[in-house]
Amino acid sequence: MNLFRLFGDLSHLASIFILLHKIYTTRSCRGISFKTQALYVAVFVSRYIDFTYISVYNTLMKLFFIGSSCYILYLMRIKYRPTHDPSIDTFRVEYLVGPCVLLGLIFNYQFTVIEVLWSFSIFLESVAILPQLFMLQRTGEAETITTHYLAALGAYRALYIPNWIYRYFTEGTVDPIAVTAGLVQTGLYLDFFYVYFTKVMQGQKFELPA
Amino acid sequence: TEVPVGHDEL
Repeated sequence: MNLFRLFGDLSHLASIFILLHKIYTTRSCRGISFKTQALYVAVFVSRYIDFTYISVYNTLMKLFFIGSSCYILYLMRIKYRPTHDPSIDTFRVEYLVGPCVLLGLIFNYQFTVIEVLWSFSIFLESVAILPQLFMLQRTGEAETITTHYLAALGAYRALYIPNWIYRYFTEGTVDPIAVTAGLVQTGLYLDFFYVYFTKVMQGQKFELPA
Repeated sequence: TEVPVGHDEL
């Protein structure tokens, strides 16, 4: 464990608390893509069912991410269902899941169910934010709290990059699948980060140019 | 270089 990874994980934790806070305080899941949230459940379930014991920290985090992502689906689907507008959440997820299944079958460290699922989850995570970003693009604006959620989520994978560089020099390990997918994942946030830093951080509303 | 074993990252 190094600081980059720790702060990455903390940023991931923070993003979930920000999202819950947004849903609770506005009593609404407006502006949140149900599809992206459902993809995260698929990501965590397929990655964390390996039951390999690493550490208490690792196990607790895994349980938390599975539990909280399912809980968010419950909030969106049942508790605050009327506040979700499916007509703007129109990204076709099958275009993401299909290729990720294929990539997982082709690129993995061992051709076993657990390892293929692990690779699949890494690839799927890298693109799971697309329905959310697509929705943002369609509406052209977002509540500030929603942008904080996205920024924390983006910072999580961004912080994993210096972590991998650090691990390469200190442990001599490289995980090419995670690194490739992680770079793609972080790259997808670049446009968002640009608007976030130039507008939201300056106290302005998140609005995309028409 | 080797691949980290056991996927210790989240």
